[in-house]
Amino acid sequence: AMRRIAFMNQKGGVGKTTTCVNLGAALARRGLRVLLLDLDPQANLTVHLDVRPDSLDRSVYDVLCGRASLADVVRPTSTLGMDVVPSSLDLAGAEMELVSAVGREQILKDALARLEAASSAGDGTAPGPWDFLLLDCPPSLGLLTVNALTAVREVIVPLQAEFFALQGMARLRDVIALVEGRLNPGLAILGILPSMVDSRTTLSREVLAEIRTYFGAAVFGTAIRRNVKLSEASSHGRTVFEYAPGSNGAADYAALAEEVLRRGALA
Amino acid sequence: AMRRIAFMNQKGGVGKTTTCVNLGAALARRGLRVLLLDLDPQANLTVHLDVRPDSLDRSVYDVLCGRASLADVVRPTSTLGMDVVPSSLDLAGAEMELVSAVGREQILKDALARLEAASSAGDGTAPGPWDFLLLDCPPSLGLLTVNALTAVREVIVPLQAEFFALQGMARLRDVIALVEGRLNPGLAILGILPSMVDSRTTLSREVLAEIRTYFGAAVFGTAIRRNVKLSEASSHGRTVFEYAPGSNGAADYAALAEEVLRRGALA
Ligand SMILES: Nc1ncnc2c1ncn2[C@@H]1O[C@H](COP(=O)(O)OP(=O)(O)OP(=O)(O)O)[C@@H](O)[C@H]1O
Ligand SMILES: Nc1ncnc2c1ncn2[C@@H]1O[C@H](COP(=O)(O)OP(=O)(O)OP(=O)(O)O)[C@@H](O)[C@H]1O
Ligand SMILES: [Mg+2]
Ligand SMILES: [Mg+2]
Repeated sequence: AMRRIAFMNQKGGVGKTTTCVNLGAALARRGLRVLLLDLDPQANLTVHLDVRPDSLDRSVYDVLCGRASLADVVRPTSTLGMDVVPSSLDLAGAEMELVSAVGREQILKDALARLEAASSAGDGTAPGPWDFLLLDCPPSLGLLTVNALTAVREVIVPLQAEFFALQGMARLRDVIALVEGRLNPGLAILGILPSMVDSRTTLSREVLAEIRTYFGAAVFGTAIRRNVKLSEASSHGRTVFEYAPGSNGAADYAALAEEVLRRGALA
Repeated sequence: AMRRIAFMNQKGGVGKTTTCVNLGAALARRGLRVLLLDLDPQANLTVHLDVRPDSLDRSVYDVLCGRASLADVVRPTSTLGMDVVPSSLDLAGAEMELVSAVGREQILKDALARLEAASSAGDGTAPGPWDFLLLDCPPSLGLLTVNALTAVREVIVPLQAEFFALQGMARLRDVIALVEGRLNPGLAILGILPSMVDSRTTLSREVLAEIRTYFGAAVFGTAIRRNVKLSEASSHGRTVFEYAPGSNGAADYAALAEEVLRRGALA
């Protein structure tokens, strides 16, 4: 069965997109098939994979509006075994447009069900199947993020080792609990991922210690260290494994893939 | 006349809140009266100023819903001459709740007009007046940000010296142009602020050079360097001038205040 993981945190710039791309690539390099889905109107993940959002005639936006299927918009990436459902800037209007749609939180879930049905029908024309679906969320707790949480089983929360990061966690967990209660029983946090950790600074170490105290076993053993190769890779439309395979960034995301596999699909 | 500046960038984690707080403090230290307004449901600015959002019985949310006036919710901060209109987590629902309100983009502008009228009526009971109003926006181009853009005259765009930062600029400028055309003639970008600049990295220098090439004179001469004192200060609910007055962070924001004053109110 395909494991479905949402990468969410309403705080901006904490590494959701960077994690989605590079964890996906690390899993694909182990021979797993990975589908990335960009749910952010800012389309950073799409751009990170060297796809120009304004060159697309259809994107995840058209799927949410019911005008296309996910199978229509899936495309390969430069990493073997890793595909992407791209976003486009049109998605910015989606939350407002869909606010009064019936079953507005389930639209993505239903689209994914059709995608899985098509790929397992196995006539060879539909894309997939995949071992992992990784969903990149925007920095908000609005309708797009709620669609992601309703459609997946597991959540990874990248958390920057900074003060404001801890501030948002209570609300983040409330929203997960709400979706789990009303829309998606069984939804659970797979792990909290310390991200952009600058081990030289005292603040970083203090906040990291606090994160581990507060969240205990939920925190991944792997912390992603701050590494300029990770942001350079994005500027070249490459994963860190293509751009700087010997870097700390590559090592950290390979280690995270290991840990995600060990934690296994949630019971 | 009070200068009104919005700090906006739909990209997350680029330094909007940090700039709002510390530029405000730098101006207040020069004897100017400053009002900060937190328009982000995540309430980082509110927390940065040592106010607990969940302890408030009223916030900017109640003002947008028409249940309170700005004068009711203004409060002082630990910096003399600097006041704040706090946010609370209730604001998260505001965009959805107000989506069908008549004149939904003007709600903040009207509330500010009433505040200015009350303080210039000069009976001494109303707070203010102020020389500067600084509006902190959430990482999105939704209704809250549009309210900010409709209510101000000037915009400062903190821009991280990172690849994705440049990606969002075209759309950011489109939205400013749209608001300027339909809702707020005279709205203009006061300046682009290079933020979190890590001068040691090649990427940072390259992106900074690209920002200056692309935006020319719009870019502030002052760049805010990455400085751990700025994030440490936020974790103590202090401005950098209270926490680490000798730091690079303090020096950079003092220099920015100088430059903002020199550029003067836009003609
Ligand atoms: N470990 C890291 N080391 C260095 N730079 C990083 C690291 N992780 C991410 N970055 C850079 O920091 C910036 C923010 O990261 P990213 O875009 O992945 O965060 P995000 O949470 O997806 O942001 P948003 O909330 O805007 O979607 C990017 O420019 C990225 O290249
Ligand atoms: N120049 C700097 N040097 C070091 N840390 C910084 C600097 N500017 C901001 N930070 C830290 O980076 C993080 C993001 O900054 P900030 O919250 O100001 O960005 P933002 O644009 O307001 O984010 P959001 O989009 O989530 O509102 C914070 O933890 C802050 O303390
Ligand atoms: Mg992102
Ligand atoms: Mg902010």
